[in-house]
Amino acid sequence: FDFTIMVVGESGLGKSTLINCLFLADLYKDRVNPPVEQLLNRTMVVEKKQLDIIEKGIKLKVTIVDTPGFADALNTENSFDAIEGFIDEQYDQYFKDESGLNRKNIIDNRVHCCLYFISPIGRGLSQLDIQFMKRIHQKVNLVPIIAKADAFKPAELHMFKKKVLKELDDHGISIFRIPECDSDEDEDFRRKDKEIKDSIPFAVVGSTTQIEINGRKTRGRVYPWGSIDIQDEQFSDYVKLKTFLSLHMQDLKDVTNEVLYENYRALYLTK
Amino acid sequence: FDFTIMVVGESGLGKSTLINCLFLADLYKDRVNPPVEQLLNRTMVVEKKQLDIIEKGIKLKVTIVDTPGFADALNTENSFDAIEGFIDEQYDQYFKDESGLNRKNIIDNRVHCCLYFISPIGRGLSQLDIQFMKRIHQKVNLVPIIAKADAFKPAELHMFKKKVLKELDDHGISIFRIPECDSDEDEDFRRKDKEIKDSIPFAVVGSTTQIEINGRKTRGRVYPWGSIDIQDEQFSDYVKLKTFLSLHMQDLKDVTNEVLYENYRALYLTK
Ligand SMILES: Nc1nc2c(ncn2[C@@H]2O[C@H](COP(=O)(O)OP(=O)(O)O)[C@@H](O)[C@H]2O)c(=O)[nH]1
Ligand SMILES: Nc1nc2c(ncn2[C@@H]2O[C@H](COP(=O)(O)OP(=O)(O)O)[C@@H](O)[C@H]2O)c(=O)[nH]1
Repeated sequence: FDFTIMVVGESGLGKSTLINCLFLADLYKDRVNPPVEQLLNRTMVVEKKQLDIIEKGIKLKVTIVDTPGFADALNTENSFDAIEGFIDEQYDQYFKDESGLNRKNIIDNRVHCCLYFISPIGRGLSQLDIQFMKRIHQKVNLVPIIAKADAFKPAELHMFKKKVLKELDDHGISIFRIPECDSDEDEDFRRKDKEIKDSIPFAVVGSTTQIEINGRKTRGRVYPWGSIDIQDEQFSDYVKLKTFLSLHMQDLKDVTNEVLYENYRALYLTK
Repeated sequence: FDFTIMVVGESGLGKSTLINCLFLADLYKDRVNPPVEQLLNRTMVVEKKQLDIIEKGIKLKVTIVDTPGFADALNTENSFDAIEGFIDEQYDQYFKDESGLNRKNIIDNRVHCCLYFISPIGRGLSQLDIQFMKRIHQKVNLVPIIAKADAFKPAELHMFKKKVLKELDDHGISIFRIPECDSDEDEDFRRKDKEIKDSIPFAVVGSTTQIEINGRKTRGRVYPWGSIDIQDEQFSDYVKLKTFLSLHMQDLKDVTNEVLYENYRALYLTK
């Protein structure tokens, strides 16, 4: 079972921390942070990291695609080209493999999901957010993430989520939609799925720090004014995001294969 | 007693909130937030607002110079030009008035202090921060502010402050230095002044919301995981910033008049 997830967003938005929470794997452990001047002309690199995970008895081969340097350089066009190019390359490779002799053992390296991190600073989506998402939303399943959500009081977060959804809509940006529940799903599942749907875009607080709250071991951020347990759904949509990925991993793959890849093939074949 | 303070930083960094805390005045109450597309080609406007304040029995005429739209548009050169142009205009005007007939009643509209807001997201200063501060640090007293400092745990904030100071130094950016205490100042004053010096750059948490903590009325941010009293010096450098402005307002004016303006005059007269 192959699953490829791409992580995109400006530096410092807690992407590495969140990936560590989701997959207990470290992005960029050996990353070198170049001095700011070098960033001016740096080409953005797309990096892959593979993990073998066992979840509910199923062996998953998860590939995490990292995009360090996204938006650091003043020329963001290069970042966009590198990312879009990477996504296209996976489609090209799949297309070749599909037309080849050994199609029974084809490896699916296509990007099944792109977590796009939105800064909690600002009045909603930035120019950069909009331009990037417009470029890739037809090529990959977009899952927008509001980063470092502990910047918001509850009412502010509610407004910010509404604003983001409206801006996505105004700009015609399609994000991944959770398919309707099968009619044979039980009430409990439906309710949980609806709660997940209603909390999109997920507003996450992540942490690599082990803490103890009320005798319970968890991960969190300890501030002088209080502690945030990232597993507390009142404080962070982390659990919702984790559940979403778990429940809908197959849907993400299906949409990639049956819709996004087919669009790509159609475009490619008509050229 | 005229004092002009300029406020610069990206939208959403809490500038309006902080100015409201410091001067109980609202920036941008009537500001219209243009839709993101319009920002692409918008010219940045520099806006002034005058307040009469009585502090410790002294009547202050405080002018707050606001720079809405800074860095919103993708072309930041325009923002820089508008701000630098404004600072120069005040110097030009003062120069004319100084050479005029009525110099006894000269009005000092020069910018005495520029609060520059740094985002708590990212690994330190951004390209934009560095480019902007390099352009104006020789023309105005720069007071860098780390915005929305509740994004940091104490250890993270300590590291971030060190990083910012190092980057300012690496890039040769001069920030306003508090002059040495007069030898006749008492021990208490010296200690307080030293605490203020040691906490630069000020990391502020601001709020326009009245809250009550332990029966005490204050302003703060109430989160589900805890409440931040902005007047608690463990939580925010707000009090230190306020005290700094109060204790060193005259120093800010003196440096503007005796150093920055003189540099400007020298440059101007040699052309
Ligand atoms: N306030 C806050 N800080 C966070 C959160 N997640 C991570 N951080 C901190 O933000 C900094 C950057 O995190 P990192 O994961 O390296 O960001 P990346 O550059 O996007 O990979 C670190 O100091 C983290 O501890 C969060 O949810 N809230
Ligand atoms: N987390 C946090 N949010 C703040 C702080 N100060 C202001 N805000 C919130 O940030 C948002 C933008 O604040 P505003 O003052 O309008 O920012 P401006 O665009 O820079 O003037 C509002 O929702 C404020 O309540 C702060 O210190 N910490």
